[in-house]
Amino acid sequence: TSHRPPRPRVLLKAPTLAEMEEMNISEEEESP
Amino acid sequence: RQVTVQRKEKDFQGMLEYSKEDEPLLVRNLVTDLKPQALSGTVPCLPAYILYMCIRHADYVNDDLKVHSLLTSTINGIKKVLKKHNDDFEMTSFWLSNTCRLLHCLKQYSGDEGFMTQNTPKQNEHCLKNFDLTEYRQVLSDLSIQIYQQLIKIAEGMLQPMIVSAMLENESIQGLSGVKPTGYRKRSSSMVDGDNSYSLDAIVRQMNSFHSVMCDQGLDPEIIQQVFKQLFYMINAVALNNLLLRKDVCSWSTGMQLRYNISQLEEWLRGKNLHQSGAAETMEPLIHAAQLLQLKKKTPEDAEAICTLCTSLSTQQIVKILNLYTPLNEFEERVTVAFIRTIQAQLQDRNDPQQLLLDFKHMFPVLFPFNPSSLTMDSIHIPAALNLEFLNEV
Repeated sequence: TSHRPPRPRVLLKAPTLAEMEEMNISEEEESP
Repeated sequence: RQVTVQRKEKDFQGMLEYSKEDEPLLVRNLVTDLKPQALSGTVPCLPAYILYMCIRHADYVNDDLKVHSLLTSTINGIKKVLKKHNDDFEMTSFWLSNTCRLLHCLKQYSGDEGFMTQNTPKQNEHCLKNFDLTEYRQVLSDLSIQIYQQLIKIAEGMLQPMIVSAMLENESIQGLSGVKPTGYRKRSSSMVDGDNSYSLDAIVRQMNSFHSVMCDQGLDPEIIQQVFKQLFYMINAVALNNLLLRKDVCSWSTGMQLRYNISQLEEWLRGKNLHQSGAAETMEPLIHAAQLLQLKKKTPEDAEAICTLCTSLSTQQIVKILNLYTPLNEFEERVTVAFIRTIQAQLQDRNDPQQLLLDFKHMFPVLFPFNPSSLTMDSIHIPAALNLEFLNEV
């Protein structure tokens, strides 16, 4: 039986939904 | 000495590997260009499970940029589909089911013990190893709320034109038309040529269709319940508001027909096992209005009965209906001013809302309770029709 303590996971920072949308819009504008 | 090497067939561990260059193709084939019909006969919410298996591989190889990129592209892809299909109930329900399922997967396999209580040991092996995606769960939860609101808006837009004629105007009880108030013509806008006329059956058929789409797509039962609670609230509000503004429907016979219609809807809820959803309770003001139309309105005892029974109507609404009430024929008397005064006096201590009409656009807050799946990732089969042959099973 293994009782190794799990390694702590690294929190991935996420933009909010609105920020994600803004980034997506600016990417679409940049693309030809 | 002869040595035989037994090569064990590599087990599928429930992860999907793809190269970074294939991410746009993955999102296109699995999200933006996907037609829900292409998945008929497969496990409900398959796109969500496939996406989780891709995320899990990126987590397994400790590639945070790949996780970020896939989640962001997926979320933007879902938003794009919803924008394109903003009047399509089936498509919106499909993405609500899948977004919620992806959110459930990110919880169920997060490694957080609170979400793992129902996991099998095999499922516990499929948890994320390196990353905590709590913040992405919040984004998916916000997205689910947006999709739910779009779903309700679409369903309401389909149901709303039916409500007045189906609930208040259509006569399905035999012989009731003979006891309609005299002197009022049927509304030309909704009844004369029958073009805009709907029976209660039309509402029931529409709700059957909503129900089967959501069930087939594996939408969580708690969300389906909330959808119908919201739709029943709207039916109640639109029908009651109309009743409060139209003399021709404030009659004993409409009260009778209305009560019958509501009981048909209650029966439908029971038949679909939705009677615990709170949907029937949202119809209470309309039930009380139907009772008010049917009760006697003459003596102080009648006033007492009205005040005791019509607890979901405000004083203003009760008085308005009594004022609009239209006798069936010359033998039935109008409601007297004195009777209305008696009612007002009895109800003066009530702390009623000020507005006469209900806000038919009111939305109940939605909840997405955690709903883990019993499915194990390594049992999922990806159909060829999805064109995802570039995904490698790991």
